[in-house]
Amino acid sequence: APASAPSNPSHFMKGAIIQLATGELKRVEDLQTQDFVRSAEVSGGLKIDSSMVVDIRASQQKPGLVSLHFTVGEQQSKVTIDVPPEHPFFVFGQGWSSCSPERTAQLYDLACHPLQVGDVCVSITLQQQP
Amino acid sequence: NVEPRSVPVFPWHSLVPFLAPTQSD
Repeated sequence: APASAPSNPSHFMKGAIIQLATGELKRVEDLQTQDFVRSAEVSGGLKIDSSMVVDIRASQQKPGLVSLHFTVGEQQSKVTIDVPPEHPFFVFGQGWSSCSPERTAQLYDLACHPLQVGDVCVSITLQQQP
Repeated sequence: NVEPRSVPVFPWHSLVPFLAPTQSD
């Protein structure tokens, strides 16, 4: 699948400093939906897409990982990514969420909601140039 | 008191997945 997830998790550690595209610095736990939206707007070439979780299951190919199935953007394109269960995703209007909030708390000290089917996550794509 | 001064700063886009559609026109 042409999707990538960060392999170095340190930016999810509570207290990690995140630089928005506006130059503003925020802690990872303080980020809000609008921070991502505005950052994409001023970045140029990047677009925030709404990615709805449509299925969550254990990865068949990579034991220990979770396969997350998304429908992405207006075209409802199907994308699947394999991630560790503690990997946080930012859900619109809700904030950080993961398949295993307990593991996320243990590893990153980052408070998460349970990620569920129907959640709409923040993702980015390259903006289509006409 | 140790004041952390060399705190790494991560770009915002490293936090969200890059989900490229598998189907294109």
